Amino acid sequence: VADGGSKDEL
Amino acid sequence: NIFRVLGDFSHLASIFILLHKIQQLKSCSGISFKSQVLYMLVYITRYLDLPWTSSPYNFIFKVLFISSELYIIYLMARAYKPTNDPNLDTFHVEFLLGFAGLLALLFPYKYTILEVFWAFSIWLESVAILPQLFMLQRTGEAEAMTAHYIAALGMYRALYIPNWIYRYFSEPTHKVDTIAVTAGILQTILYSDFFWIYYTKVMRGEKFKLP
Repeated sequence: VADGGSKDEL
Repeated sequence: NIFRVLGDFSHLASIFILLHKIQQLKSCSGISFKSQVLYMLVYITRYLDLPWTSSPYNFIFKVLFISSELYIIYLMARAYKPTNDPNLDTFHVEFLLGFAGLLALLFPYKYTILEVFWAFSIWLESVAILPQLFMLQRTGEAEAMTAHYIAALGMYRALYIPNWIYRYFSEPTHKVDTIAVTAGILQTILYSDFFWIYYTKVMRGEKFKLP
């Protein structure tokens, strides 16, 4: 499971 | 990638279809005010990071979504309030807020304000269309514009699924966003029966009526 740190999606 | 861009533009199109319908017909009949308020909450809790958004693309879309949603709510709550029938818009949104709140507190990526609010927003968005679909169920039919609005809105997140698949295979560093993917699949599933009716009826130019 990845951390969703990169909020690069809308 | 193309799926995501198409998805974001489908999302934007849905908002403009809705705005067009309300202003053209000078009425918000058939539109669930509760769903619109939920979407406002989704944008506010998701775009708390607006001030330090890195990509101009995202920044523009975030501003567009928040501002157009605010305007829609203004139109429904003020300008065309008389055309709003609260007796048809009776879905218990507290269940949806509880669902999203619980999942956001149980499974955020990190226990920070931004991450918990972001998770809340993702889960809330996955169920925010329910009051609208419920209202459609009750009225049994919808104007074509309303059906197009819901279809475009459903397509936006449906297109994010191939986007995630594409990124999984094409970006070695891409990490699967399990919350967004799970909620995105749930959201798309909730639209599936609507999509079926939309496809069989509206594509044939018929009025949108539930069987």
